[in-house]
Amino acid sequence: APSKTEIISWVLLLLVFVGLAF
Amino acid sequence: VLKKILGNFEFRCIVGVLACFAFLQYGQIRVENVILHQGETAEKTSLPISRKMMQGEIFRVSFIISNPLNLRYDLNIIPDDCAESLTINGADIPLSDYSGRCNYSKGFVLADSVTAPHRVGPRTTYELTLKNGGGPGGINVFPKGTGFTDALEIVIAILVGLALASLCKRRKWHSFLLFCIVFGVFLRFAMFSALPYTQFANDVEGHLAYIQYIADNLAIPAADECWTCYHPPVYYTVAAPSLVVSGLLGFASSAGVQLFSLALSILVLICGLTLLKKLVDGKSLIVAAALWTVWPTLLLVAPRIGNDQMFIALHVLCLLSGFNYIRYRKGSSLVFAVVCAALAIWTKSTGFISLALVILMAVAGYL
Repeated sequence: APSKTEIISWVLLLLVFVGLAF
Repeated sequence: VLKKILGNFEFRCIVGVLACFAFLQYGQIRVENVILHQGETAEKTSLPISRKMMQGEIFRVSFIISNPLNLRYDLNIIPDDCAESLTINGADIPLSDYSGRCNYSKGFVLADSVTAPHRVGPRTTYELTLKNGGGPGGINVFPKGTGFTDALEIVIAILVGLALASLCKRRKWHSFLLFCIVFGVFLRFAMFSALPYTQFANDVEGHLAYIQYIADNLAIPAADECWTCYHPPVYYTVAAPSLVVSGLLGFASSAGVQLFSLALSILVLICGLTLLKKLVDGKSLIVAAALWTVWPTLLLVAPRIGNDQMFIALHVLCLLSGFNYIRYRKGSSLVFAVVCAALAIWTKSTGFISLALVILMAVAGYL
């Protein structure tokens, strides 16, 4: 299972894409 | 505790650097009282001057060079476009022998031996008449101290290199890598002190104007506010404090931004060596480390002003922490790598490479 910090990094990665979309 | 701190080698190096810097700051050769005369009007301004002017317009610029320790100095004058005549404390200096008097990229250098006979005391007044050949007109002037200031800069470079190498030695680095750090730091300082920021540069005045805008307005400009404002803002925002600080200390505002580039290029050197150390060893490591230390692009960014150097630094940090994630499966390394990649994209659009890399590393590390 992914660790907590890994999940945080995936969420951040997603946020980067959201930021780029704007 | 105090004894331990005072006996610490890095601490002693930093004290040495600060002492040398204090001398440089006190004895530095400054350009002051810059006045632009256009027709009947005289306006107090600062360097570099670059104004909209008519083609063929004649204008005058006067300035004072203060030299508190009466050091020897050469004067690099970069006219835009042609320097027609020059007076030093009222005495005419013929310019016809200077082939660079119409060179708006490198300009020409007045050697110490030319100006010394006309200088009296610590303050010297220079007045130039210039002619604009087209486009904007203006001037930039760089006094370059010789002898004493060079020696101080060399001492600072060596002390910084030794302090960083000593930090790495604590982490049991190989002696060749320690040599690479001392030598690499020295080379970068040499580039920094020998080259003006206009060398190997693209649109550098635009980059400076962008940083100045952020320092003045404490806001990010709209894309059409200046001619390089379409670039993403991270580099310019981070560089703004260095511009303000160098202005407060009385250095040319560009010097602080260059120093920021120098710091980034040293960071790239050390992070790159750290990564290479993890990837290869033996003879391959020696070859790789030597190439990384003297790689021309990475050396050339030391005196430059522009967002490339910050992109390079963030990319190397991203690569290093992504690699750590794959190796040790520590999620916090991946968080750091993602943050670096995000900053890299908003530093320079080439940062998409870092983002792609992070995605690959996240997948590879997880699987």
